[in-house]
Amino acid sequence: QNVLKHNDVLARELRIRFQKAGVFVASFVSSPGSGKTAFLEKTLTKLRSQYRITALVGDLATANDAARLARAEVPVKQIVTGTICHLEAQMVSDSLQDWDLNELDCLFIENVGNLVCPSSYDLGEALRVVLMSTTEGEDKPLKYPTIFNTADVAVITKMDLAEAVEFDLKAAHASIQAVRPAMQVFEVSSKTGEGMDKWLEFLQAKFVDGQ
Amino acid sequence: QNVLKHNDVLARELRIRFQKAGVFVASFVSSPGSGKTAFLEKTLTKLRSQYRITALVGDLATANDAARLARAEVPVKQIVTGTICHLEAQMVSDSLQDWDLNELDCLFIENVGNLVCPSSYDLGEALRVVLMSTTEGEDKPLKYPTIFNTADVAVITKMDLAEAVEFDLKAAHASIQAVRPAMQVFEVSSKTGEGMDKWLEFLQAKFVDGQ
Ligand SMILES: Nc1nc2c(ncn2[C@@H]2O[C@H](COP(=O)(O)OP(=O)(O)OP(=O)(O)O)[C@@H](O)[C@H]2O)c(=O)[nH]1
Ligand SMILES: Nc1nc2c(ncn2[C@@H]2O[C@H](COP(=O)(O)OP(=O)(O)OP(=O)(O)O)[C@@H](O)[C@H]2O)c(=O)[nH]1
Ligand SMILES: [Mg+2]
Ligand SMILES: [Mg+2]
Ligand SMILES: [Zn+2]
Ligand SMILES: [Zn+2]
Repeated sequence: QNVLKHNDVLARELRIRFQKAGVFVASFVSSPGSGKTAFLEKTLTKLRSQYRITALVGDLATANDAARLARAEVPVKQIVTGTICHLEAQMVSDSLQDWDLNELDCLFIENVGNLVCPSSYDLGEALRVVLMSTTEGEDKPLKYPTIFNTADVAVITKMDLAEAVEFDLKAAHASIQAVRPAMQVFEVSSKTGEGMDKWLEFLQAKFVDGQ
Repeated sequence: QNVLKHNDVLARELRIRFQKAGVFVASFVSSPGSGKTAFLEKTLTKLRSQYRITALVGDLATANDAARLARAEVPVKQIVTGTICHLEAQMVSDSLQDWDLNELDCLFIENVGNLVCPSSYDLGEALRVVLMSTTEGEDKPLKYPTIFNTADVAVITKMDLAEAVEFDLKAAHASIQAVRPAMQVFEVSSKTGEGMDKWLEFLQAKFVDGQ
């Protein structure tokens, strides 16, 4: 309980720091392998020419994801959590020590692959994105409701595989609406680029709102 | 720390109870949507005619998985954990209250979808199975090493989709070996039945061993 309280206090401070420095911060959660890194790499690649953008990624082990995100040619830092199954505000704060927030327009944070624990830890972000892939089935929102109803928008990934896995898009939308009515949902494929334009348009409108 | 210690003590007691009653217990972990329920449903269906078999399944919410497992026509109980991201020995012990262990040959336990936290909680099982699907990518073992090196065997699921997602089977095996040398790995499809015979043969040999 103290851990959560401490995190909330620190997250609120971070949120104020981000707002004062004019940095738009978005975090990304999903189960392992839903396609967060692929989605972020694509997003970063598309935005890097217009915005000063950086990324943080948390994992229990390896710097694999940071290496992949770095292919977008933006500054990226890997946070290795060891045994901790979620990112916390302290970890984000520590990682930002040698970046000047006034020099940044946006910061994207990829959380540890986990559909449960990250929902309890505010990171000071302006936008929380939850991802689910067509390959996971349609009922994940119902089975992991908190991570969906604590997020702002949802992204259904790997749409290029929807047919191969007989994905029931209508059922997936119904599941999301059941736990978070009127939640905005994007359908994308990081592989083919399907749906990325709509997502980027939404994101850039958010940058403007944040200013 | 006390929570973990208490769990270990209870798990050890459970393990002894299971052994004395001659019940073979196996637990199944993986990320959400890797195919635990589909795999278990298939396994239960194949074994029910020869063994007195039951299943427990843990989820944050819904009884969806228990309903699916029940299609195998064996006794199934759903454990709803609320916000707890893993099963614990206490939950298993509580769920078993109205079953007579002496009347059972096997008990299968599906854990909450989570590649992190369940690795810290012994449930008294004789066999720990970790699953990963072809759709999650090949590096999950490297990125979530503890759940793999605390398991006894690994199962690569959704082999029927391997080609559609350009799965690199060799790389997946290499990842597993890197974190748990000589770990036995099964390649299956719950959809087509591929690999199920080998898995069932292994499992039944384990029942005998356990006696
Ligand atoms: N076909 C297809 N595959 C995808 C897509 N996005 C990601 N993948 C694949 O899915 C697997 C997992 O993708 P990642 O980007 O590593 O997923 P992740 O959510 O970052 O995983 P963690 O960081 O471990 O939680 C990889 O093999 C990707 O190539 C997509 O849009 N279409
Ligand atoms: N093509 C194919 N799809 C599968 C296979 N096994 C499971 N699926 C699909 O994958 C999705 C998730 O399967 P589940 O069995 O619910 O996965 P799970 O690991 O039990 O998920 P949680 O209990 O939420 O952690 C469902 O849409 C299944 O139909 C398989 O072998 N092949
Ligand atoms: Mg990733
Ligand atoms: Mg399941
Ligand atoms: Zn956790
Ligand atoms: Zn946990």
